[in-house]
Amino acid sequence: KHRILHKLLQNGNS
Amino acid sequence: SPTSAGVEIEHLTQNVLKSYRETCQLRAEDLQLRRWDTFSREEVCAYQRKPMEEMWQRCAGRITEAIQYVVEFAKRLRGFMDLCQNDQIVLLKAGAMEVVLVRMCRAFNADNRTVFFEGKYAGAELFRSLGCHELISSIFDFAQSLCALHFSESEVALFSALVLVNANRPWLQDQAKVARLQGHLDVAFRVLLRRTRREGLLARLPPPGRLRALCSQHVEQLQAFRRLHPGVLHAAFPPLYRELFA
Repeated sequence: KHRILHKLLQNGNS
Repeated sequence: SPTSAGVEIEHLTQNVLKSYRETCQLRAEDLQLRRWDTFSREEVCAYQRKPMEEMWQRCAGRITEAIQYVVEFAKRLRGFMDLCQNDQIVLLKAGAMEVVLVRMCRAFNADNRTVFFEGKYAGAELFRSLGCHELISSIFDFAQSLCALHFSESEVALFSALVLVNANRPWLQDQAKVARLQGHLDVAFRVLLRRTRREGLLARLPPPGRLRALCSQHVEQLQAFRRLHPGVLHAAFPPLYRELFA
């Protein structure tokens, strides 16, 4: 449901 | 022991300040230097002549950029990534826009009621074609009221961490864990205020309901826009914006 937030949270700090 | 607790709080404060510095999007000095660089009459008219859809799309784009910095801020906050993913998402979904509104006071010139937008400072009239005069006025009034508090950068950093880490948000899975982190941030904020003799600030902070009301007003206006221009939201708005607000 919150695909993009999930993705942003999983990406390393950038 | 009191000493190790003090050291812990000091580490947390330093972590919040560093996370904030690394993700503040625009440096306070730059914003300060440019605070009289306002849009010309012609530039304002050009914005006012833009179709409503285009202006909404631009503003959604700027909000989304600001929110991406808030997500990075959250990720760097000590303890945030130790929360379960449901709670990270609940806190960001409810709090990211509130943090953007708090951060906006840095980019607001209270002397002429203008805000930094797409490279220059803009008055409320520049946003006329959005068709939500009341929302824009409320946001400008809010920024004006925050400016009156003369926040330091450290105060914005800690206050925005507290806006984000709020154990009262509905749908949290591990409320106690969020409450613990919130408690530590709250102590860090109070210690900072005591050290800088700014305890008086606590009584003047905006009530949480004020930020919540602004965010609901934004979502209501988005719904009204969507009824007026069905399809535009899906075709042209940033996916993250849609995920958070639509």
